[in-house]
Amino acid sequence: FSDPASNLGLEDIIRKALMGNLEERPE
Amino acid sequence: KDIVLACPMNMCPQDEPNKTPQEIWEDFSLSFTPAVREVVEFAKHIPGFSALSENDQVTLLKAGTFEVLMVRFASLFNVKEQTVTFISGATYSLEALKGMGMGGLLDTMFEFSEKLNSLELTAEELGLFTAVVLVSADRSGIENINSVDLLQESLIRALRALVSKSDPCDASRFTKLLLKMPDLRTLNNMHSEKLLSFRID
Repeated sequence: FSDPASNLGLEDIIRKALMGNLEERPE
Repeated sequence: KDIVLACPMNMCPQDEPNKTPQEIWEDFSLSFTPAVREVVEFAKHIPGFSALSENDQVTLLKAGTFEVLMVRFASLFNVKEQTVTFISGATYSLEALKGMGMGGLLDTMFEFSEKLNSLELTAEELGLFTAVVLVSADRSGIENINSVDLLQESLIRALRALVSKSDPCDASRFTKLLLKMPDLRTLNNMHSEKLLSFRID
């Protein structure tokens, strides 16, 4: 991992949230 | 080597000897994911943000999430008491956190929080300032710099108008606020270095 955002898996979380991934939401 | 992720976002910052590094990292990820999702939701509500290309939206969020969270959680840093309240609700003294390996980064976070809190921003000002921080065209990897730049300029104009309206007698307040942006960049870089030292091989 050369950048910390990748290290955290941040991009994956951001992309899913931007897409409005309902699977990972509590409701 | 013990792994202690003494981050205010971490629900379990203490050393847990029975857990593997992978498990500690996964627990940490679960702790900060809701906060990251809130930043994304916030970004979606910035007028014009959703009109940017998807890649530029992701690039801005990847680069700026830490800074947004730092602004949002500056109030967790109690300068007078020298304590930090984590999102779990647990409060730690500066000394205890330094013992967990949070040295220079923590001091700089306290310094930033003190300066930001001293401006006594309203919730509206803080929200608009956070939008200005997030929409920065000089982040590495932006494809359409012009679009991001135009959006940030319009946000800065709105922030200037808002800050001037709430305190017309203090013209320096807006300047002081904008000067917090380079401080946030410095903190972001220090935080990145800290994260890299925890990378999973």
